[in-house]
Parts: sequence; C-alpha cells; structure tokens
Amino acid sequence: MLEGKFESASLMKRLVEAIKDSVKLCNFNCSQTKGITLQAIDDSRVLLISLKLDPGCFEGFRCDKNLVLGLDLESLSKVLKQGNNEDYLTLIAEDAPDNLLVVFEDPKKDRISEFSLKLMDIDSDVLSIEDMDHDCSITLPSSDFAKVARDMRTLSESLQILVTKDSVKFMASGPIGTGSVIIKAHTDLKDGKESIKIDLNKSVNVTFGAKYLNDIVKASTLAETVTIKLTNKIPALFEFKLQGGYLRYYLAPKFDE
Amino acid sequence: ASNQTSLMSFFGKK
Repeated sequence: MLEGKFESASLMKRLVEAIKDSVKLCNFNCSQTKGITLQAIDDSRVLLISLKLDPGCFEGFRCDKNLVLGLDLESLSKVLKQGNNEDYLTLIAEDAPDNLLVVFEDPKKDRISEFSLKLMDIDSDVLSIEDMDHDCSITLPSSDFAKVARDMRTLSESLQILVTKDSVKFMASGPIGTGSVIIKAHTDLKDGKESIKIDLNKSVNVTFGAKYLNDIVKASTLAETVTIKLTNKIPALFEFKLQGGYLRYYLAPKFDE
Repeated sequence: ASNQTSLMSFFGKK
C-alpha cells in the first residue's frame, strides 16, 4: 500500500501544472526508499522531465511494495484543482491498484474531499541518463530566467545562449529583428537567492528551441532559483531544487545547418 | 536556420 501525505497540496498542484503541457501520460514510480520518481519524454523527443520526491518531501510516506502509477496529467490536474493550496494532500493506492485515491483535508479538519482517479497502463521509453560533466553551470533566479525565455520567444523560435567567464548572453534573431540580454555574475549579500553564479570550465555557445524553454520555465513557481548546466552540442540540464527532491529537464540542442 | 536534435541521439533506452 502507498500512502503519501504532503503538508500542503500546493507542491503537487504546482508540479503538475509545470509539466502537464510537456507530457500528458506519465508513470509515477513509488518505492519506500526513493519516494516518488518520474521520468517522461515529450512526444517530439526533445524534452525529458525527471522528477524526484524523496520520502522527506512528505509529512508521512509509506510504500510497502514498489508501485507504478500510470496517470493522465490532464486528469490529475483536474482533481488537484479541487483542493486548496494549504490543504493536506494524501495520495493512497493499493498494492495492485486500478485507482489512485486523492484526499484533501483542510488544516482545520472540518472538510475532507476524496477523489478516485483511474490509473492507466502506460508504455513509455525510459532513457538512461548518467551524470554528465558539463562545460558550465549557471545558477540564477528562476523568475529572471523565465522573463528572458518568455520575452525572447516573441522575437524568434530559437534562443542562443553564450556563456563566458563572468556573463551569460541570450540572443534571438527573427523576422522583426534581433535582441540580446546579458546577465552578469554577481553576489547579492542581502538575498543569496538573487545572486547569479557562473562556474565555467569552457565557454559555451548553444541554441535551443524557444518553445521548449517556455515549457521549462513553467517550473519557476517551484523554486526561487534554477541551475542550468550547459555543454556544447549535448543536451542541457535545467534543475529546480525542491525540498528533498528535484524537478529536472533535459533539453536537446539545435544545431546550425 | 538551425535543426532541432532529438534526445534519442544522446541517451540510450533503458
């Protein structure tokens, strides 16, 4: 039996909103030691999502037997919208489940709502992603990155990212003209989360599809900062750290013809 | 113009 209780429903609500536009059907893997993990690839095979919710992400977590919960994220989103952000959220499944039980309790315990969601058999490819060495790592406020990704998409379908020792340059070029945004490394002593950190082994020049970057920045509601790991000509990693877990996106680059 | 690559050309299936 699986019983995972979140201190507040808002984490799951934000997670599902962040990924449901990229992937529709996902297998949630549940185990006592690993908690809940998920790997899903978008239909175009360009963007991969990897989620880890350690047992420590939960107020209470119990999973007697490893389980795979195949869920339609559209449906899960509909159910999660029924609960308030500050409600307790508990996910419950039997050992060979046909359904996932989703229970919301308001903190005053005078309202309990229960939903049963049908599970699906989902046949999906799982890719083996080893820890990669990257040419550079950038950590910046997730809202800053979201703004650049959204703004630059209005200029072009592609966003070029150039990283040097102390700055990151985002460039877009399209039918109406060109644009660039330069972000410089700095340390904010008052608020560390506002700092911009660049670790560089080698300068990087990579291009990504703006559409995918706009999907990725939907996760900026989950973490105040995002870490972007880039290497020339290989997929980039975008990581949003959660308390006791992470949401990672791997994005295949675009190459010049 | 630039071509979109696929993750499948970088990562193997498990």
